[in-house]
Amino acid sequence: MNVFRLVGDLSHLLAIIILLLKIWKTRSCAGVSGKSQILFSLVFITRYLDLFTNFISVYNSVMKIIYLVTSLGTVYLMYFKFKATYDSNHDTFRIEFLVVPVGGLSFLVNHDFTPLEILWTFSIYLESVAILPQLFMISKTGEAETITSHYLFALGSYRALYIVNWVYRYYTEGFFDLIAIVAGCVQTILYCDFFYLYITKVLKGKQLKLPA
Amino acid sequence: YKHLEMHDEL
Repeated sequence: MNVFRLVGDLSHLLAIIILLLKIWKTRSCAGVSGKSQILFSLVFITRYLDLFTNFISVYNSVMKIIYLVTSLGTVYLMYFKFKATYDSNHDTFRIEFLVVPVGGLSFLVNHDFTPLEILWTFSIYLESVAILPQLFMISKTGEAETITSHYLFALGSYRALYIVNWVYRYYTEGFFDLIAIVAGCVQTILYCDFFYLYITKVLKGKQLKLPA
Repeated sequence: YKHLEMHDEL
């Protein structure tokens, strides 16, 4: 474990908590893409199947359980409890266009042709594009609530910090995982224009509005 | 290239 990965994980956890609190407190999931939340739940389920077989550390197991519970809880809130506030008219990204190619790629490019490894690879590839429905929804509505932009900033920062963690691990342990690194770079690049808007607008107290 | 037997990252 290193500080970059730890801060990255905490940023990820913060993002998930921010979103959960926003939906729970405002009793509304307006402006939030349920499809992205479904994809994130799928990412955690396919990645953490080894929760009970591969024990890494207490921290690792606890965080996996927290991620699974909170992401499934968010999906539950959006599609059941506060379903009336779910904006399905703007959440129209065809996620099959993400899941199918990612599924195919995970069979073609992986470290080991075993079920657990292919599912892990699927999860890594899927996570890199899972935010697209959310970004697509914001581009359709043309704006995002400030709390949602904080959520996206924390979420985007987590994988950016992981990239720093991979550089650190390469130079200190000689460890690197090309699949995770390439997918992590794609994932972080997808946030770049949002990062720009967040830093130039939201941090100056303005509403996040995308140029129409 | 050292690929860990099991993934130790979240």
